[in-house]
Amino acid sequence: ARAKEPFVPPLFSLSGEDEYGVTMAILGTVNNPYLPFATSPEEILLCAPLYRRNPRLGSDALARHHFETLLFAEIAGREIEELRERLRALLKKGVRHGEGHAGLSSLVKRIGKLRRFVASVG
Amino acid sequence: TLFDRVNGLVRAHALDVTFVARLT
Repeated sequence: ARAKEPFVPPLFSLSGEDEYGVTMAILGTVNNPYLPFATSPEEILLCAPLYRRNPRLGSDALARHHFETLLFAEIAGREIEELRERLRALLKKGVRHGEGHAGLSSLVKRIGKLRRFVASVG
Repeated sequence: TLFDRVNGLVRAHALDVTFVARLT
C-alpha cells in the first residue's frame, strides 16, 4: 500500500495561459468522478484505468488510499477469482499421495496474501 | 473547485502538454 500525498494548493490562484490550457485539457480528457480525489500527477494518470476497472469506489477509499494501491487491489481481486478457479479445478482432479500438493499449497498461500492486501485496503 | 485543484497540480508539478499526451 502506498501513502497518499496531501494536496497543497499554490499560494496564488493566478494561472498563465499555458497552465490554463493544460488544466482544461486534463479536465476534458479525464472526465470521471475520481479526478477530484487526485493529489498528484501520477494519480491523474491512474484515474481513468481505476475508474474503468471499478466505477463504484466510495469517496472514503478514494480520499484515503493512493490510486496505485486501489488499482492493485482491483487487480488482486481479479487474481483471487482466477486462483480460486484453479484451486477448485485442482481439488476436483484430486490430490493423491502428495502429488500436486506443493502446487495446492502455493495457491492457498498466494490467495491468502492477496486477500490480506485487499482487506488492508478495505 | 475542481479547476483550482487540477490547476494547482499543474502549477506545482510544472505539467505541460507532454503530460496531457500521456493521458490519451
